[in-house]
Amino acid sequence: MNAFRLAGDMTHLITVLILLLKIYATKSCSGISLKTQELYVMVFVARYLDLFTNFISVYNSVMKVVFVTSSIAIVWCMRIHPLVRRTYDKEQDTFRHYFLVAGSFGLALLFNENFTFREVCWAFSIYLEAVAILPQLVLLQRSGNVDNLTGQYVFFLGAYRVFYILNWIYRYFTEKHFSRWISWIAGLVQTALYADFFYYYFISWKNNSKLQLPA
Amino acid sequence: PEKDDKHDEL
Repeated sequence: MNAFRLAGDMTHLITVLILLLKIYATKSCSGISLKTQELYVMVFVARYLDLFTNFISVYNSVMKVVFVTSSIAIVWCMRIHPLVRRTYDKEQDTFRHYFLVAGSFGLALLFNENFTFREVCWAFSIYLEAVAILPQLVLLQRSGNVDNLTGQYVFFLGAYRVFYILNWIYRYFTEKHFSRWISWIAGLVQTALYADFFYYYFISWKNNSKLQLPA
Repeated sequence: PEKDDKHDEL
């Protein structure tokens, strides 16, 4: 475990806490894409299948449980909770995310480390995570102004992926058999998707203005 | 042989 990896995991944890805080404190999920949250549930369930079979460390197992339960809790709030579900921008959040699921699964069948159930699910979760933010970014562009908690949420999600890329670079130079080409490619694509958001986030931060995304 | 550290990341 290197500092980049730990920073990445902590940043990722922050994104989950930001959402839970926003939903709990404001009893509102306006500006949050339910589709992105549902994709994240699929990502974590598909990736953490080995939770009970492949023990890595207490930290690893605890974090897996935290990510799976929190992502399910967020989807539960947005779908079931009587107060929160009313604030969901149903008509704005129209990204057809099932295409992303189908595409990622197709890719995972073609490109994986081994053609086993676990490896295909793992590759599927990596590809799906790379594109999971799309419905959220589209929703932000549609709703134009971004409330700062949601903006911070997307910012930290991007930052977590940048830390992971630094982690892979570090491991590449320090470990002999380190090759995660699937993670490399998907991670770079994922971070690239955030690039324009980071740009507008930086501009709004510099001008101390409201974050405006071009429609 | 190296420990099977497959997918030791989150």
